[in-house]
Amino acid sequence: MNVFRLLGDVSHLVAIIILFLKIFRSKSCAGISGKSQVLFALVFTTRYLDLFTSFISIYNTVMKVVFLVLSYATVYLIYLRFRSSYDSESDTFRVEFLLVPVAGLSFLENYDFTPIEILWTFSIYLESVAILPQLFMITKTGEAESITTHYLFFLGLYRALYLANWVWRYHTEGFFDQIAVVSGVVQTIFYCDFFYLYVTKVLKGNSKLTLP
Amino acid sequence: ADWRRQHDEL
Repeated sequence: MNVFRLLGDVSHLVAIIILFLKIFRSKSCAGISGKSQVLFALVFTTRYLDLFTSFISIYNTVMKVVFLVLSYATVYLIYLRFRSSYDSESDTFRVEFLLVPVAGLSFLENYDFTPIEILWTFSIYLESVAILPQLFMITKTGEAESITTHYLFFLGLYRALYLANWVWRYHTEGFFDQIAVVSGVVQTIFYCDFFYLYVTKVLKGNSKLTLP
Repeated sequence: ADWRRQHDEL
């Protein structure tokens, strides 16, 4: 565990909590892509199957359980509890265009052709693109509430910090997880455009992010 | 390699 990894995990947790509390407190999921949240729940489910097969640390186990519970709770809020506020007409990204290639690729390029390893690989590839329905939704409506942009900022920051963590681990431990690193770079690139808008607009005091 | 068998990151 190094400082980049720890800050990355904290950033990830902060992002998920921001989104959950935003929906819970406002009793509305307006502007949030339910599809992205379902994909993230699927990411955690397929990645954390090793909860049943290997123990790494208390920290590791607790974080995995927290991510799983919060991701399903968020999906529950969007699709059941506050369903009436869900903007399904703007959430029109075709997720099969992500799921099919990602599933195919995880069968082709993985570390070991076993169910748990293929599902882990699937989760890494899927995570890198799972935010696209949300970004697509913002592009379509042309705006996002600032709280939604804070969520996206921390979610993007998390993988960027993991990149620093991988550089650190490569130099200190010789650790190099090619699948995670390549996917992590792709994932971070998707946020770059958003980071730019976040810094130039939201942090300058605009109450909403509006696209030019 | 062992780290591939045991993914220690989240």
